[in-house]
Amino acid sequence: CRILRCNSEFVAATVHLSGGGGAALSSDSAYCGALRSYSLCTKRTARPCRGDLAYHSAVQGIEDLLIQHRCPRAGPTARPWPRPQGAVLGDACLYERSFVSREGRAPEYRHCSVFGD
Amino acid sequence: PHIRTFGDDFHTCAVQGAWPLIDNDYLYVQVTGAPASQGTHHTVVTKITIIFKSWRQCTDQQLYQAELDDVPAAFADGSQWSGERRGRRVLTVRTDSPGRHAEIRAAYIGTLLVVRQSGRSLGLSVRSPRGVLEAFHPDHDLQLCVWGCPASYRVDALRPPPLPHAAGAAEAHCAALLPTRDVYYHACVFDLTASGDLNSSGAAVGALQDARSMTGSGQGVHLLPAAAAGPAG
Repeated sequence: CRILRCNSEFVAATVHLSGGGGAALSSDSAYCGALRSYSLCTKRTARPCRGDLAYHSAVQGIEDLLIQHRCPRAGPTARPWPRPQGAVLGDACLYERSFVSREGRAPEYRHCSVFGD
Repeated sequence: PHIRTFGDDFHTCAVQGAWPLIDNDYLYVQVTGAPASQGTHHTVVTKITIIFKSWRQCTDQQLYQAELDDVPAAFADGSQWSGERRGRRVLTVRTDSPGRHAEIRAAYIGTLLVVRQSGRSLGLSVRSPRGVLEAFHPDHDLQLCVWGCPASYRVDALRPPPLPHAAGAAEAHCAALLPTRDVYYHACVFDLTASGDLNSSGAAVGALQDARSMTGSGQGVHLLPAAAAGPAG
């Protein structure tokens, strides 16, 4: 079930829109596009998420928001999450490799431990 | 428990209940402390909870939980890894000693966590890049690994509690296990004196092993308390 990824993508697509407040958002086509993308994302993960409470909450929430913001059901969707391309971007999920290629040196590590009686 | 912070401070901390060790944009780590035995205020870690927060295209949120006598080599959902990029798994769990040890590698944040059970307590060691550790909101001001133990909960580890175990025997036992009269040695003596359980010395030995492998060099491994330094024994 990939509902957390859908949630993250929706948050990422709308985080820069939230400064305008709820009233401004209702007429914002970008917000409606993000909601439609969110809805598509939930549909793609519907089968593995069928017993997942977070999934059903998201589906219900999207429906409410589409109505609340008077978003057309059909229309453009938000730009998809940028996928890594090429060697350097492909290392985005490998912290050390990506840090070295960006900064030209290894990251500075710190250590913490908790132990004992 | 004893805490070595990211800033290389060392505290012995009598905290009960759930306390956050790390709370940043990527990671939430919490330990739960309970009294070591009835009638004492010394506490041991009995539960460790780690939440790896969902991060872009790398991994979905994952939960790891360990309890006394149950240190699983798997996340709470039963999986042993999450996220795969270019043939590498970005979040994995493995073990060297099933039920008592787990090593979690989070490659997408360059972080290594080791959970151990020694005697009747759990321990945790973490190695993480500074950039990851500093990614938190100022509101998240209670992180034992960052700020150390709150002053009112600190215990003086250089003055071990009297009884039930003779201090001389505890010192000899710990000196045989630990090469330097550093904070690990003093923690060992403290634990042995407080608990009377020879197995409790394993916690300091395991923590020193982790410090050696995580700090990568001889220098900086042995933190020396202000009042005592030099070879043990």
